[in-house]
Amino acid sequence: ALGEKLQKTFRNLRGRGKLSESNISQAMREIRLALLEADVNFRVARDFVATTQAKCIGQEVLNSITPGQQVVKIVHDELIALMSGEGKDQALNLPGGMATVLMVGLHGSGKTTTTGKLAKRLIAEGRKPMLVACDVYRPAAIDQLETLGQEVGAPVYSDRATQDVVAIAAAARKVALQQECNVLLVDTAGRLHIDDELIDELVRLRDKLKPHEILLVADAATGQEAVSIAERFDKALGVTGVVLTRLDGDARGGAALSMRAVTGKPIKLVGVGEKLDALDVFHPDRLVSRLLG
Amino acid sequence: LLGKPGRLTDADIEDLEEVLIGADFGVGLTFRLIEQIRSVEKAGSGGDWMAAARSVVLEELGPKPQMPTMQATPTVVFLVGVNGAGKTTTAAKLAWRYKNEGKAVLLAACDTFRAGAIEQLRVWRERLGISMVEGAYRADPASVLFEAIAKAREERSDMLIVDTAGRLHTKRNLMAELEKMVRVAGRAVPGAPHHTWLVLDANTGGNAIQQARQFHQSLGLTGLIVTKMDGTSKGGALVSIQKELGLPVLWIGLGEAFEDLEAFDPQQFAEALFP
Ligand SMILES: Nc1nc2c(ncn2[C@@H]2O[C@H](COP(=O)(O)OP(=O)(O)OP(=O)(O)O)[C@@H](O)[C@H]2O)c(=O)[nH]1
Ligand SMILES: Nc1nc2c(ncn2[C@@H]2O[C@H](COP(=O)(O)OP(=O)(O)OP(=O)(O)O)[C@@H](O)[C@H]2O)c(=O)[nH]1
Ligand SMILES: [Mg+2]
Ligand SMILES: [Mg+2]
Repeated sequence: ALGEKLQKTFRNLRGRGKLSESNISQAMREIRLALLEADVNFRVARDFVATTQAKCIGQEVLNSITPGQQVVKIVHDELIALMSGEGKDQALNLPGGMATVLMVGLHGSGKTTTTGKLAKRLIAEGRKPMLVACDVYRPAAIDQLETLGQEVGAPVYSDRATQDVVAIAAAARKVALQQECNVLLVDTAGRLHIDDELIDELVRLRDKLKPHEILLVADAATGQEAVSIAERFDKALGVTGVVLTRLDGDARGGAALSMRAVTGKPIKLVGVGEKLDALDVFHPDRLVSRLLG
Repeated sequence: LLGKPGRLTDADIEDLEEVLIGADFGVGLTFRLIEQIRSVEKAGSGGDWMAAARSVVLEELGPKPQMPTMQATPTVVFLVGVNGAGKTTTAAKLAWRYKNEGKAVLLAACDTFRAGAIEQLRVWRERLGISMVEGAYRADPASVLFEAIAKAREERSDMLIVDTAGRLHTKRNLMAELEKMVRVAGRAVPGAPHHTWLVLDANTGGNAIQQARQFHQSLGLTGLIVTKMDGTSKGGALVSIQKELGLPVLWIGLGEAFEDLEAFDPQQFAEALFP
C-alpha cells in the first residue's frame, strides 16, 4: 500500500528538519503512481500531486510520526477534503411539491437500475415517486423499467407510440400531478458523450423538465476517460451530482476522484449491488481508503 | 504531440506517458513500452517516435488473430462478463453475422435474473428471425442452457449463442453458477462450450485485467470482445490482458446495431493511438 512505499522513500529523513521539495520528490512520484494505478486520470493525478506537494513543503517533520506517515496523512486529508461535498450539496435536493430527477450517462452505467433503487428509497422516506420511461431506443428498456416499478410499488409512465422523449416527459408530469406523485424520476437512454444529437436531446429534456437533480450515473470501474465523459455531460447539462455504480466490485474508483476534480460536482449516491435496496449514501472516507489501497 | 522526428525528449516521454496511460494501458505496461520505444527509436534512422510507438504496440499485440472456427454441430459460444458490458447486444450482433454467413443460429436466453433481460433478447431475436430458447423468469440458467442444447440438436443448429447474466467477478456464488453452466454444456456436447468469450467495456480502466483474470480462472476463456470502442476510450487494458493471459481479442463493438461488430485489427488499434 501507499503507506509502506512512502516509508521506504523517507528512510533517509530523520525526525528533524522540514519537508522540502527535494526530500519529498520521490514520495510525490510514488503518490502519483499510486493514484494512476487506482485509475485516477493522468492530468488529475498530476494536478493533485502538485497541490499536495505545495501543502507538504515547509512543514516541520514531526517527532511523533515518521515523515512517510506525515505525507500519507496530508495526502489522505487532501483527498477527503476534495471528495467531501459542501454540506447540503452532498444529499439529494428534492424540494416538496413535484421534484424532478433526470438520470443520464453512458451505455450500461446503471441508470435504469438506479432509477428503481431511488424510487424504493424515496418510497421508504414517505415520498411518492413516478418513474418515467424516456429510453425509447434500447430493446425492452420500457419493459425493464416497468418491471422495476412493479417491484418497488411505484407507477411507471411510458408511451411506446412515440420517440419524442420531451413529449413523454411532459405527459408524465401531468399524469404524476393527477396521481398526486411528488417526485418524477426520469430514466434516459445510454448515450456517448460525443454524440451531439443525443446530448442535445438531454438538453431539450432538461429545458422542459427543469429538474432539481441531474445525476450522472457512472461505473466505478471507469478508466481514464472519466474526465472527458463527466466534462461533456456537465458542460452540456449542468450535472448536479454523480452516482457511482458497481462499487460492490473491486474497482479502485479513481474515476470518482477524476469526475469530482474536473466538474466540482459531488458524488451523491453509490450503487453497491444489483438488488433494488443496494443504494448507499456516498462516504468519502471509504472511497479514499479504497483509492490509497 | 504529433510526430517530431529524432531523439526522444523529456517532453516527448511525458506525451507518450499521457497517451498510453490515457488509453488505459496501465502504469506498469506504459513504462515498459516507453523503454522499448526508446530503444527502437535509438536504433532507428531518426524517424518520428510515433512510428516507433506504433511498431512497439503492434509487436506487443502480435498478428491479427485467426477467425474462430465453428466446426462442431452445434458450436456452443458462451458470452460472459460484468454487468452492462454489452453481452446481450453482442449476442445479437454475432447471431446476425453468422446468420449472414449461412449458419443456422440458435439463441439461449440464460439471463433469467435481470428485469427485462429475456424481453430484451426477444426483441433482438424477432429482428433476426431466428429461434431462441428461454426459460421462466428466475429459472435456473443451467436448466435453460440444457433445454437450449437439446433444441439445438433437434433443429440441427450450427451454432448456439448463450447470453448470460452480468455478474461481478468478485461474487463467488455467481461465478460458481457460470462454472456449473460450463459443466452442463460439456456433458451435453463434448468439447462445449467451444468458445467462451469475455465481453469487456472499453471504458473500463485497470479493473478489466482483474475481471479477465477471474473469469479466466473460473471458466477458461478463449477470447475477448471489447465493446463501446465507438466512444472515446481506447480499450488499452486489452493489451495487458492479451499479454498476461494469452487471450486473443477477437471482436470489437462499435455501436448498438447488428452490424456494429468488427474483427479486431491490431493495426487499426495501434494507428488510433498513434496516428
Ligand atoms: N453489481 C452491481 N450491478 C449493478 C449496479 N447497478 C446496476 N447494475 C447492473 O448493471 C447492469 C446495467 O444496468 P442498467 O440499469 O440496465 O444500466 P443502464 O445505464 O440503464 O443501461 P442503458 O440503458 O443500456 O444505458 C445491470 O445488469 C444491472 O443489474 C450496482 O451497483 N452493482
Ligand atoms: N455505443 C455502444 N453501445 C453499446 C455497445 N455494445 C453494447 N452497447 C450498449 O450498452 C448497453 C448495455 O448493453 P447490454 O447488451 O444490455 O449489456 P449486457 O452486458 O447484456 O448487460 P447486463 O445483461 O445487464 O449485464 C446498451 O445500451 C447497449 O446498446 C457498443 O459497442 N457501442
Ligand atoms: Mg437503461
Ligand atoms: Mg444482458
